[in-house]
Amino acid sequence: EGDETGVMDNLLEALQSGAAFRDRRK
Amino acid sequence: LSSQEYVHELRSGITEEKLLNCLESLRVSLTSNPVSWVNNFGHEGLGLLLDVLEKLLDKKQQESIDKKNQHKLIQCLKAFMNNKYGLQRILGDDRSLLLLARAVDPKQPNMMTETVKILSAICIVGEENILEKLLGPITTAAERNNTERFSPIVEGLENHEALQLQVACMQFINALVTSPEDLDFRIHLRNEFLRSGLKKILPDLKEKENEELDIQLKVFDENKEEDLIEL
Repeated sequence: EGDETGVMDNLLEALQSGAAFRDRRK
Repeated sequence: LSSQEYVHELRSGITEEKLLNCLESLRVSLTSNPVSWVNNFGHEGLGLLLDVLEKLLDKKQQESIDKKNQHKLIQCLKAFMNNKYGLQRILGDDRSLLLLARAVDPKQPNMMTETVKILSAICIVGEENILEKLLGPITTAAERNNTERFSPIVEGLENHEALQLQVACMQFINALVTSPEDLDFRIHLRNEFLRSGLKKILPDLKEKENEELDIQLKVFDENKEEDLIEL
């Protein structure tokens, strides 16, 4: 189940670091 | 408690302090148990959680305990969504998105911070038509309060005593504004935020010199520049 958990945590971390937006531009 | 015992508790119509204890315990269980447990709870439990949240949001006279319960419910939903199954359940349920949009309440900064973060995460999850799915409930929630749809977010940005709320609101603006593939739509959303008061508040936010906030302000400016070049 390891890959199914932490979904929100990962999204929130990507938002906070700005990485989510860099990925989107690519 | 087992997942079914929580379902039973929520269905029994418990209120106030007893509800708060139940929700705190549920939040811990949703966080610490395997996905199969969340799955078992979710069959009936999600609907019951949403029923309770709706009832509390509909309440005209909000007591302090009601606000605590609302906040705790949002935390339970966040824990419920921290796996693919829970996230898909929330995304597939229009009522959950509407109730989340209604929980964007600047008068409750702590709850709003967590709610806005959840909505931001939903924006970037990569789901098809997610922007339409989200903008509908956000617009409906604002219509209920007779305000412009992005006013609560800008109001959150104006709360200088709640830095984490300001960061969360800028994250949400970035998540929303960078979502559309269509350039005109991105510019439209950005201009709507700017007109709703973002333009006025941006210089104050830049003066705060907070690292987390600066990341979001930089993202906002960079995307705006890139869109202008593309235009």
